[in-house]
Amino acid sequence: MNIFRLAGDLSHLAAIIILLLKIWKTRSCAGISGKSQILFALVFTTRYLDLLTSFISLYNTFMKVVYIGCAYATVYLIYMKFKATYDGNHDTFRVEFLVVPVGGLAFLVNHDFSPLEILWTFSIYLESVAILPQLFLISKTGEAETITTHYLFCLGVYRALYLFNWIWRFYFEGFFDMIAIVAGVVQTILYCDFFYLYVTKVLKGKKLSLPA
Amino acid sequence: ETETTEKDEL
Repeated sequence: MNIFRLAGDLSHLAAIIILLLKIWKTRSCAGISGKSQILFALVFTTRYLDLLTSFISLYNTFMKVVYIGCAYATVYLIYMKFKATYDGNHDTFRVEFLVVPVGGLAFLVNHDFSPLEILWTFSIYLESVAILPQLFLISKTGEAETITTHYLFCLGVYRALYLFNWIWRFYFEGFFDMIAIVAGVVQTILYCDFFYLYVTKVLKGKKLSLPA
Repeated sequence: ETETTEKDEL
């Protein structure tokens, strides 16, 4: 554990909680892609199956359980409790275009051809692109609520901090995981355009809106 | 090569 890793995990946790609180407090999931949230629930479910097979640390177990629990709670709020506010007409990204190729790639490029390892690899690849339906929704509506942009910022920062964590681990522990690193780089790159808008607009007190 | 059995990262 190093500072980048811990800060990354906390940023990830902050993102998840910001989103849950936003939906709960405003009683609305307008502007939020339910599809991205389903993908994240799928990511956590397939990645953390090792909860059942191996124990790493209390921290590790606790965070995994919280991430999974929050992911399903978010999906529940969007598709059940506040279904009436869900922006289904704009949330039209075709997730099969992500899940099918990512599933195929997980079968082809993995560390070990075993069920748990393939599912873990699938989750890493899927996480790297799971935000696309959300970014697609924002590009369609042309705007995002400020609280939604804080959520996206924390989520992007999380993976960027993991990149520093991997550099740290490579130098000090000789550890590297090529699958996680490549997917993490892809994931971080997807947020770059958003980071730019966040810094130039949201941090200056303006609402995030895209030119028509 | 990486360790594939224990995943300590989240």
